[in-house]
This record gives sequence, C-alpha cells and structure tokens, in this order.
Amino acid sequence: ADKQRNLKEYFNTV
Amino acid sequence: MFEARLVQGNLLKKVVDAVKDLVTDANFDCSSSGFTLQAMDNSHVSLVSLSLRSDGFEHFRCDRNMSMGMSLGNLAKILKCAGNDDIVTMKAADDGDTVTFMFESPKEDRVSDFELKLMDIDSEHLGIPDTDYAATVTLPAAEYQRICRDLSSIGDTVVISATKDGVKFSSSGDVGTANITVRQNTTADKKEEQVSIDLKEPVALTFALRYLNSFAKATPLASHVSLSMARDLPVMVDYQISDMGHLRFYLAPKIED
Repeated sequence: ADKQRNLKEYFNTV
Repeated sequence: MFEARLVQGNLLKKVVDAVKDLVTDANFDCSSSGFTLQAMDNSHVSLVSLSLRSDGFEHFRCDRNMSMGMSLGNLAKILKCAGNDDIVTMKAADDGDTVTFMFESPKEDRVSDFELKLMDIDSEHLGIPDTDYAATVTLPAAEYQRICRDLSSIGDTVVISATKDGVKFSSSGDVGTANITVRQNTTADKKEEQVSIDLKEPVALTFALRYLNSFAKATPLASHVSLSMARDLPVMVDYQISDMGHLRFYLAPKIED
C-alpha cells in the first residue's frame, strides 16, 4: 500500500 | 472598501466551478495587488492557489487587506445566475459580513445583485517555495483532461514519468494496464495542439487520479496546462489565466508505506 503525506510536510505554514 | 469589476465575468464562474468540489469553504484574500485564494482539500493532500492580479480587472479598489470567507457551493449558486457575457462587480465593506455580486448584461438592459453571507473560516496559509522542477510538460488542457479520464477507467493511481523520450502516464488495475505517452510537439499546425517538455532530469512520481481528475475541471480556463514535477515533491498543475494570473493545484505524491 502507498500513502500520501500531508502537504504541510512539504510546505511551511506561514 | 473592496470593489472589483471584471468584464469577463464568466471567468469567475469557471474558477469557482473548477475548485468547488475540492474545497467547500475558503477565504478569498483581497489586497491592492489583487484577489487570491489558497485552500487545501479536507484531507490536506492537495492545495488550490488562485491569483487574479488587480490590473486584470477593469476597476479594482481595496483600501484595506481583507479576507472574505465564502462557501464555494453557495458562491457557485450565485454565479450561476450571471449571464455568460455579464460584467461582474464584487463589493464588500471593510467591516461587513456580506459580499455583493452585481451582474450587468453587455447591453446594459439588465442589472441584478446578489448578496452572499460571509463566514469565519480558520485557514492555514502555506508558503510554497520556489522550486527547480526536474520536468515541466505543457500540454493542451483538453488532452490532460482526456488522459486523466481515460486512465481513471483503468486504475486509481497514475505514474507520471518524464524522460527524454516524452512524458508517460501509466495506470494499472483489475482491467489491465494502460500507458499514454505525450511527446514534444512544438511544430503542431495549431498552437492549441502544441506540447512542450522542459526536462532537466528524468523524474517519475505516482499520484491519485481522483485529484488529477478534479483539477481538470479547470479546463475551460486555459488552452494549456503545465505539470511540473520534482523528485519527492508535490506536482504543480498550472492553468494560466490570460492577462490576469493563474489557478494552480498542488498534489502530494503517493509514497511507499
């Protein structure tokens, strides 16, 4: 199985 | 006071129709530089980023930065009441809890206004860094839509791999497998059929087709769409809105559990 990471793990919260 | 007059009013309708299934409620941010929206879907794996520059509007006034929370479903209902060729003007007071949409027919023989209640929406704003993408393919928006739709009947995910030979979209499922390759074609007779590939290094990523299909709802906004990919990073699906800005979608890749 594969999964997707939360976008917050790629982009910073500003 | 915020006031923005858009001669091509149906553009707003197309934008909202393109994102309303992905995002239910969102904040529209207004500043002197323009009208923007950034929102993630419920599962936080995809993100929508809209930017409409103030100079793309016939008239644009924004005295104070403001954030207007709207239900996109309700906004779509209101915009559906605009004629296709209507001029749309949005107006909101600095401290109000509504935004007014005024629709004017091109012959100026019909004017209507609809008031939409604003909502308080907690939203996190993400900083999207400038990225050196390994590969960017720019293809007709209708072709992208077709690829996503066709592959959806085969599988749930797609592997997009960019090499010097072209960009291959592969999917597999119970039915079998499918591969669709697009190659650079910058000499097509019609500009709208052209495909260009900017490859710095080969890259392959896996994505959920459900989201890529949803992004394709932006097809009426632009003749072409660009897919930009870099290793282990979200893909950027970019629709340029002529003379005004862009509607971009980002989607996290599937990774091994």
